[in-house]
Amino acid sequence: SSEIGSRKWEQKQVHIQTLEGEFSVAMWSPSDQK
Amino acid sequence: AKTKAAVSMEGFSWGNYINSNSFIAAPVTCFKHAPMGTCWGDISENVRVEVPNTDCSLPTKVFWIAGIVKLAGYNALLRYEGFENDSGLDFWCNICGSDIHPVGWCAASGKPLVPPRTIQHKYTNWKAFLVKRLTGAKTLPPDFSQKVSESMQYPFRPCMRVEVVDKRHLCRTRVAVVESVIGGRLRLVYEESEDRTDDFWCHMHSPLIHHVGWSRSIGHRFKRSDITKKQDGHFDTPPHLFAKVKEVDQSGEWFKEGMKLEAIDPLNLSTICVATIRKVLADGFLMIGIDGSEAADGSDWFCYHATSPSIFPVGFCEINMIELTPPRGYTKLPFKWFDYLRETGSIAAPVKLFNKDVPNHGFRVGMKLEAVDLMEPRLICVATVTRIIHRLLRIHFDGWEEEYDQWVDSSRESQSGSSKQKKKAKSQQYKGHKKKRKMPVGKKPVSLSSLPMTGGVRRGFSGDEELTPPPAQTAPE
Repeated sequence: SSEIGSRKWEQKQVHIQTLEGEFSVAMWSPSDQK
Repeated sequence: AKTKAAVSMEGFSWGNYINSNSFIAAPVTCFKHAPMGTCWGDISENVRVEVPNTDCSLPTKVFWIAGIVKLAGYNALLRYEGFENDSGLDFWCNICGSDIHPVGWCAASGKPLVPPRTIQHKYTNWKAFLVKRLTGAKTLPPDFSQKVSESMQYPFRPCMRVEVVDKRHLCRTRVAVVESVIGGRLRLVYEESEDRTDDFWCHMHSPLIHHVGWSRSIGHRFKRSDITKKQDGHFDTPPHLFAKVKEVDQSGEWFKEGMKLEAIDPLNLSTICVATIRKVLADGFLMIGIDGSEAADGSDWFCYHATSPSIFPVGFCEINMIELTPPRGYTKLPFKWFDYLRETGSIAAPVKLFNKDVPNHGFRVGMKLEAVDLMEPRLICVATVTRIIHRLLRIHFDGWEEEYDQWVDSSRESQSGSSKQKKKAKSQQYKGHKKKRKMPVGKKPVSLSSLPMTGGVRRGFSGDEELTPPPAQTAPE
């Protein structure tokens, strides 16, 4: 996790499903913690 | 008298208005009282979301990933992934809308992502493209829609009884019943209104509403209801639902009757006037009269709490280069406080008794927002912050004369306010004595019946309130 701005952001594996199949990427999203 | 009337929303779009004029909208985080105001986080440009793909000929609803190009309150200008610098298919939508999802939602819901037709053949390997584009990028939290929903739950319910300022006699309160709750705003109907049309709009955190019994507890005037028995289903609102006022110590040096000060005129929020403490009530509340225009019976005294951001020490306007409205009929102009105090044999209220807190509100001059129109409190208008004095904002309603401008507090403890009828000013009774509220651009307040948020521009909600665009913007673009 990392501090970006005023909110703590977490890096998570996010699943993506296209017509070519499913895969995952690491994306940042805000957590509940500050 | 000229009043601001509802203007058709046809042809007005916040997105076009912001984009074509290079305006900046006040961010959602400036509005702590509004949905998501305290948990908007760092949602900003470049955040990716999953949205319906409207550039597609498939019979089923499909989605694609888009990035936020620009934010304007709740509205986001989105661009589908793969368009790079091409803004041809950019579109505005409300980020709190039901069709906006964090990246990952489609996979969890079994919905495939399909690239827009326009760029379908631009890449042969979309997987590699998306991995490259999205790795390390930001998206919404997985529970974003839940947070939106939670932030629009309001504790007030229809049939709750409250004490609220009497819009025809500011000096007293009356009992009213909550008729509806929309976006945290209450439509209150005075209890004796048989046809239920004698109403009053205010936000649930308004300093103008209180629990039943409040007036008696602090010594405020109260109009006893002719209705001796509560109507079926009506019940007193629990006291803890009302906004709390700051506790004050009245045992030491405190406001006294006759002390002078400067105060926002509740009958004309565009002016700050010479005023007098008329009565000191319990719990830090004060009855204040505007010098030179008070009714003989004191019926237009109004109640401000000692910590209200709408009252100021003598000299506040001069220090901040704001025009101070002298007492009506006072001819010794320019007005000099020193002379006036001597002539009236009065003293200024001590500076140390006033609220000097300045919250880090985040507003900047020029920011656009939606603000309640006190002339017609059913309406929420396109407006601009034109001046900032500490925590005080000067709000201009776009397309209307400056005479309609209003001073409002930057935080939720806004001052009371009532309508001003142009050229009739104070001689009029009030159409809507209410609290001024400000909303982020693109807010879609909803009733407790949970109407879903829809993207972009809206035309009213529940048929009662609607966004009023600037008059000049009503022609379709």
